Amino acid sequence: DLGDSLRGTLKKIANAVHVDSKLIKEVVRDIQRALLQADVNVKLVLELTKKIEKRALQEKPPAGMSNREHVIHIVYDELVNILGDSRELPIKKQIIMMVGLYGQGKTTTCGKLATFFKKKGLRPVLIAGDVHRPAAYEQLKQISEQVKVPFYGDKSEKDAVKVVKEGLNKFKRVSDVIIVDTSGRHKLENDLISEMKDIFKATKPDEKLLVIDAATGQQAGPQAKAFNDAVKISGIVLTKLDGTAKGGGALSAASEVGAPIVFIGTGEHSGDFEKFEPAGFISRLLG
Amino acid sequence: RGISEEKLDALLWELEVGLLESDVAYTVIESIKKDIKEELRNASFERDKINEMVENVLRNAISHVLKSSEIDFMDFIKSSKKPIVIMFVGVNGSGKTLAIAKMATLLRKYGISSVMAAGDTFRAGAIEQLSIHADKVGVKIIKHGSGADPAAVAYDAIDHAKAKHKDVVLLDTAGRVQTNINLMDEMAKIKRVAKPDLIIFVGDALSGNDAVEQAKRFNEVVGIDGVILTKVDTDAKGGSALSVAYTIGKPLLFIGVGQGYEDQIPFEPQWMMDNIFG
Ligand SMILES: Nc1nc2c(ncn2[C@@H]2O[C@H](COP(=O)(O)OP(=O)(O)OP(=O)(O)O)[C@@H](O)[C@H]2O)c(=O)[nH]1
Ligand SMILES: Nc1nc2c(ncn2[C@@H]2O[C@H](COP(=O)(O)OP(=O)(O)OP(=O)(O)O)[C@@H](O)[C@H]2O)c(=O)[nH]1
Ligand SMILES: [Mg+2]
Ligand SMILES: [Mg+2]
Repeated sequence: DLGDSLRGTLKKIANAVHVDSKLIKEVVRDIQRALLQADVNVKLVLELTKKIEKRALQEKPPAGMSNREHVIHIVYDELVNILGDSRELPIKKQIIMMVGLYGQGKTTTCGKLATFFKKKGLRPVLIAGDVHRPAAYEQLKQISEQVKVPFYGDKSEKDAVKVVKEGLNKFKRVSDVIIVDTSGRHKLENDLISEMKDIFKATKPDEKLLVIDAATGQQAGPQAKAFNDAVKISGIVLTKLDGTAKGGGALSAASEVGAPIVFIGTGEHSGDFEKFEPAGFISRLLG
Repeated sequence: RGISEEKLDALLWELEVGLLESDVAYTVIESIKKDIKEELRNASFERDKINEMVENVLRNAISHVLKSSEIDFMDFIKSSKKPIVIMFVGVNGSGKTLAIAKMATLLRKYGISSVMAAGDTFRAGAIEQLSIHADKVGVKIIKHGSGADPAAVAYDAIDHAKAKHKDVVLLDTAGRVQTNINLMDEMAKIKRVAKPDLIIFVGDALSGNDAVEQAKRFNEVVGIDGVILTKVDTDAKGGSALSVAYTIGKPLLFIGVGQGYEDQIPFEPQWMMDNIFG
């Protein structure tokens, strides 16, 4: 199921007596429009649609598959290729570092992750590694109280590495999942990219999760690349899917960092959190 | 003697890609293309100057959209009856709370007093966050407890401003997505009670096509008077500024260019033109 707006497009193929290159080009143009409107990186869209067109023109539908089903299969196949192999966060002792641009939902997602691991029988702790944003400490502390997990932070400490190291030392024996919140930052802030690398070196996290707002546009790819160059990203969390945004930026980011989307955020509460499902994402992307 | 449809599309394609890569929304680009095609089809031109001409027509169309609704913000503030109530709205995480701190700083530079109203009574740490800003900027903040009615906080702040002769009330509200009917209703209720003189939509320059949906819906629910586009310093080209201006026809007042209280500067259409066509 490729989404509503492509349904009309695909009907053209279903109703066509003969699927010629003109029709294929028309269908590919519709797919291109859908991907561009979904905020997928422009160069990636052009690459993808070229591939889809080539395959649709050259490949014969396998036995038993209609022309329409074959085109759907090609589009789905190419998008799943970009998304990469699915993976789930392992249910075991680990350190998770949250990174991303400003206002994407990192701090809120810390609470959601804590709830997720708590339900799996593990003991998470939240570490307030954001020493810059006003009341970041209070925000994470209140979240930890809402989801009922331990919290560590130091309101007076301006050195993020120091706070995180102290939190790690205090909780590594009593907690299973250590979730480290960090400040928002962007690729042009050399001092903050440096700070992120320092936190990474000090904590040696098992997971480095890049948090991305579903409404992010063409900056998703380039920023993800910068974050990945600094600390190898192991997974993506796509937030605010309860809005109308399609989340195409996450596709670009997944392509840049070579890591899959692992979770999605669907609201402001700690329960608004789901494992990533490629089929649903692709249907919404093209819809 | 005009240009064929195919030739036009081919010429426009390169410019289109540039606009898309700058985060101008797809539907907005299609509309602008339609607007200028009439002009281009009937244009007379020199064969070798055609690319230049097409780009100039596009530039003029875009520049027209960006300039068409400019207002002088400080003139408005200085000439309006006090207290002026300015309500800040927008999607989660767009930068509303910081924009208020920057606004209070700017107003004080012009000798204009303000009071902040902690209208986000929902999100963790929201009241504490605005309180720290109020303290740093040196303005009064009116706040109730977490979970309080935002409309009541607004009402309280306006009362305070009238009593203490404060010029401006800066009303912070919680982030919300336009698909949340309850929160859209809450925003409409805050407007009914606070009767703001100005409703400012705070949009994120990092956002792409969704900026159109956001601005359209917020404008339908409460009516937007002006826009602030944040996080322009993140290397975002800010095409959403054009998308929003085209969609709701309201002025882009300021752009946010960083974390500092001085990092909110008046929007210059030429800056946007250089970004998009640079
Ligand atoms: N609607 C919706 N809002 C969300 C979601 N995730 C987070 N938010 C909201 O987005 C806003 C920003 O979230 P934060 O967790 O503060 O974002 P952040 O990345 O930590 O921000 P910085 O630390 O400033 O970079 C808040 O209003 C959150 O409640 C989501 O999935 N849906
Ligand atoms: N780089 C940069 N960051 C900004 C800018 N404006 C806001 N931010 C950051 O974006 C994040 C979110 O800002 P807030 O002011 O909390 O946003 P908000 O809209 O009030 O968020 P909610 O109330 O949760 O919806 C913070 O980390 C800000 O420092 C800007 O112009 N540039
Ligand atoms: Mg945060
Ligand atoms: Mg806020």
